[in-house]
Amino acid sequence: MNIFRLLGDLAHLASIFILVHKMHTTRSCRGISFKTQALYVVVFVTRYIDLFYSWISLYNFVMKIFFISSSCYILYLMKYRFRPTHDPTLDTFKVEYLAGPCFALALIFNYHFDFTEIMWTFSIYLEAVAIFPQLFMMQRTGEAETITTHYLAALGIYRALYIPNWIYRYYTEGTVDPIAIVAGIVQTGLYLDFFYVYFTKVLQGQKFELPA
Amino acid sequence: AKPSEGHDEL
Repeated sequence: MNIFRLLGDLAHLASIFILVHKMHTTRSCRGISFKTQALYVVVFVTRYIDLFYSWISLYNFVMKIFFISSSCYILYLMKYRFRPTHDPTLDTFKVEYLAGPCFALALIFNYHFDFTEIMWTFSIYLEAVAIFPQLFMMQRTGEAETITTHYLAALGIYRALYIPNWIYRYYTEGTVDPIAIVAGIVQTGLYLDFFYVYFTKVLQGQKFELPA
Repeated sequence: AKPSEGHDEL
């Protein structure tokens, strides 16, 4: 554990709390992509299969349980509690185009060709691109509620902080995890456009609007 | 841990 990793995980937690808070206070899931949220459930469930056979630490265990349960809870809120506020006609990105190639890549580029390892690799690749339906939805509407942008910023910062974490671990432990590093850099890169608008406009108190 | 020794990140 190092400070980058800890802050990254805390940013990840914060993003989930912001999202749940947004839904409860506005009693709505407007502007949130159900598909992206469903992809996160798939990501966590396929990544944390090791909950059944490997113990890393209490921290690790609690966080994994939290990520699986909170992502399922978010789907429940979107599908049942606030269903009328979700507009599926805006959420049209085809998730097959993400899951298919990620699975194929996981079969080719992995550390060991066994079930749990391929599922772990698949989850890393899928997480990198899971934000696409959400970004695509914002592209279509051209704007986002401020609280939605805070959610996305926290989520992007989480993976961005993992990058110095890997650099730190390389120097202190000699650990290198090329799959996580490449996917993590891609994942962070996808946020660059968003970050630009977020830091130059939203934090200045302006509305998140994409140029027409 | 090396990647081969299990994944300790989230």
